[in-house]
Amino acid sequence: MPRVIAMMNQKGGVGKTTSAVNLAAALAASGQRVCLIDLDPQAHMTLHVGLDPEAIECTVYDLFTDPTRSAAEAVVNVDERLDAIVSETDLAAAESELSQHSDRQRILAESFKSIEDRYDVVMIDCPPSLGVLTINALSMADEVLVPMQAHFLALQGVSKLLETVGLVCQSVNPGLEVTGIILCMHERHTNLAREVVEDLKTFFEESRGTDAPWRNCRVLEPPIRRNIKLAEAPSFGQTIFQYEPASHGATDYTALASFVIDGWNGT
Amino acid sequence: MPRVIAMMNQKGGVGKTTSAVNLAAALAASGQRVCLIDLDPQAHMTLHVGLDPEAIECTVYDLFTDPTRSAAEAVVNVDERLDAIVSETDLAAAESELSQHSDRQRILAESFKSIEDRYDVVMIDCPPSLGVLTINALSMADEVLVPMQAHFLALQGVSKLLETVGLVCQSVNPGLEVTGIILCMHERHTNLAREVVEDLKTFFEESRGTDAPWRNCRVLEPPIRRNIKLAEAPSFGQTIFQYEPASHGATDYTALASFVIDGWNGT
Ligand SMILES: Nc1ncnc2c1ncn2[C@@H]1O[C@H](COP(=O)(O)OP(=O)(O)OP(=O)(O)O)[C@@H](O)[C@H]1O
Ligand SMILES: Nc1ncnc2c1ncn2[C@@H]1O[C@H](COP(=O)(O)OP(=O)(O)OP(=O)(O)O)[C@@H](O)[C@H]1O
Ligand SMILES: [Mg+2]
Ligand SMILES: [Mg+2]
Repeated sequence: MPRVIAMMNQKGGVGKTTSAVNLAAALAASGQRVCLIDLDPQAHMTLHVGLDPEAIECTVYDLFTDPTRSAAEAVVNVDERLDAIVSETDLAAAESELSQHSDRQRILAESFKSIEDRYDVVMIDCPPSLGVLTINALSMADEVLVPMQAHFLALQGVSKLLETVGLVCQSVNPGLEVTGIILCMHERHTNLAREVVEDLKTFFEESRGTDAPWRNCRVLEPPIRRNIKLAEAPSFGQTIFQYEPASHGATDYTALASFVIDGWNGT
Repeated sequence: MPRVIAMMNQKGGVGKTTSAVNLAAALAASGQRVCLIDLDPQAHMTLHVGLDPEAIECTVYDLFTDPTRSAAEAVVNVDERLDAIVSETDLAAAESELSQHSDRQRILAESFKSIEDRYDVVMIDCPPSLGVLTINALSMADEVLVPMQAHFLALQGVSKLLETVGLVCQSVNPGLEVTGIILCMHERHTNLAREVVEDLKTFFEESRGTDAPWRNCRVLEPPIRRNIKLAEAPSFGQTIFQYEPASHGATDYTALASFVIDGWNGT
């Protein structure tokens, strides 16, 4: 039974794809068997790991629309202990189609059951929206990680996000927890970043001991520093470890993976 | 007859709101009478200029849903020669309601007619989507400005954007042109930024003399450098000129406004 992580934030351009790919890669490097799933019709995760959305025969779109396809057909190996199920632009059409029916939240969860025992971790890259694709990710997930930039307007989006997670908890996935905030493109020496992080930590401390799905949520460490190598890697279809293993980006995501694993082990 | 600008990019977090507010403020400072319009249910533009989306009595939501309200009731003054029509979260509900009817593209244009003579420039901050709100902006606009970060994945979004502009041109607004790319959060000394800018310039040069809506599109100058002051200003409800007039952010948007005005004057 793998641990399923939804990398989620309805705000765009906050670091979901960069974090999904590189945290997954760091976890794989540390010995975990990981499957990445691209749930974004933009298919940036797919491009990031060097695959062509239009060239892969069986994609997550097929799993949503064709019950005769199996998750096993969709899996592509991208690195040692790292597999991926890719997206394609047609997934956008599936999203509007699916959102017209109310019982389509568990399609991905059901489809993935047939191969889940192959993995220790499943990492789902979500689109920048709170629609049926993200709801499928939340319905299947054990935990939610929220990448964000420590900016003022980013805080606005967090409450809306938590509200959505709360609704999914009540309706289809009572065990779901928001376990971590990933600080992306972080400028730790600025007053703004310090104040936003302070606000976040205070908010989560005040929810300890409640029954909120974010009661155990921490600001994960280390923050991921701004590093141009992280922005270059996708243009080569590589993870940061394949592209520039000595970079700050690689160091930060490796340290983040250790922090996450320690959290799972209760250390 | 004001010049109407749609500040547009369906990708999230690329600098639309920051650019809409600060370019509008720079234009106002240079003597233009400017009206900002917040078309995003997130209402970040509204917050950025120090207004409370839930406290303003007549918002853009009312203009979309209540034909008895006039644009004049919605206008709020925020600075010298700078007015705003604000958004509110209910606008999200209006968006899904409106998108179910096919003839709702010109609601904003029709509503604004009654006050257009008060202004030289109208600056519309678009949401990160290609839905009916953005289509309303494109139906009313004379020109489209596209803020983006010079990153690999950002290029992917540009072709989709241009396709949408093309469709609006054909159907409701033949005069519409994409006139400029605004480079936001720019790191000019990186290879990645240089290569992406090169790609953009080549693409636009090859479209000169065609009838594409982007045939006269330029990469505007200067690029807007990453500057924490630009991210801090919204938390104080201020434009960069009110918050930190000596900052690089202020300097860059002032220079950008001059470049844009020179373009209008053909100089
Ligand atoms: N730490 C970082 N340093 C530098 N650039 C980064 C960093 N993290 C992400 N980026 C770049 O910022 C941009 C946005 O990141 P990313 O695509 O991961 O965000 P996203 O939340 O998945 O966006 P979307 O909402 O479009 O799916 C990308 O161009 C990416 O390469
Ligand atoms: N040049 C810059 N330097 C530093 N921070 C910036 C700069 N431009 C924008 N930002 C910050 O980056 C974040 C995203 O910018 P902004 O909100 O303008 O993007 P947007 O395209 O309007 O986003 P959305 O798609 O959510 O509407 C904000 O926190 C903003 O303060
Ligand atoms: Mg993404
Ligand atoms: Mg915005």
